[in-house]
Amino acid sequence: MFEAKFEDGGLFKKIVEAIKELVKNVNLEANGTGISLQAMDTSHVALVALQLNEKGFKKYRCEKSLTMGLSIENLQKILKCSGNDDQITLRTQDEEPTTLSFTFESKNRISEFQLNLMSLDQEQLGVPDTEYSSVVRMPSNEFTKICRELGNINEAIGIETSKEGIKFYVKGDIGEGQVSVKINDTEKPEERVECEVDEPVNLSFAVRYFNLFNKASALSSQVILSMSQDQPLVIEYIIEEMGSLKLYLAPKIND
Amino acid sequence: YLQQIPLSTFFPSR
Repeated sequence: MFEAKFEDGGLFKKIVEAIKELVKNVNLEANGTGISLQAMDTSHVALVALQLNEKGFKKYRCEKSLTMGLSIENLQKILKCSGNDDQITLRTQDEEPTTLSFTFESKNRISEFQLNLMSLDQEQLGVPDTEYSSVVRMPSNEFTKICRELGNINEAIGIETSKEGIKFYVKGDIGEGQVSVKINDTEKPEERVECEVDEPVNLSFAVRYFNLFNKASALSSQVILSMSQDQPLVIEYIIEEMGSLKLYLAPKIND
Repeated sequence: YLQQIPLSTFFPSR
């Protein structure tokens, strides 16, 4: 039997909201340590990796690891029947479940839904646990804003790191521009900008993926960008007390 | 000209 209860069901809704435009069908994996998900977008350029640790749930039980194939669109239809302040419980009964049950619980209402599961044959990538040569932490809303602004000018965005900070730049048909974000150690942790640069990087990415990734900014006030030269970048949103959502994007490289 | 590289170039299939 598998059972996982979110004290804050709104959080689960935010996670689904964050990934719904990146991936369509996903395998949700549950085992004794928690719930995880890994899925690529249809163009195989971006990858979503979610980890929710067992300790972050109000209640968690998983006797045998299981894989639940879900349509994100259908999952969202069911989640629309819950309130943002509801507690949400996910549950399966059988060893090889064909449905995933949802209980939405508020002060004055309990709702039950069953979502039909699918058998999905999905390519899983072995993402190495590497050290990155530049790691930048910055406010997630600031990153969202920069991507939106520069994305107007060109479809590719450049990222350059140095000991002084991080620079975003574009070159398009209409002209070019750059935005430098300075390091700061303000008392407000959500406004801090930190750069750990062992080796500076200079990379280019398709900004439209960043604009999709930025839907996850509702999960955390800070975003962590980890980069190495000519390698995929990872954008990480820490989900407080529960785990993290990591979004990988392959770079664009000079032909 | 910038070319988009797929993720499978970097990460092996499991």
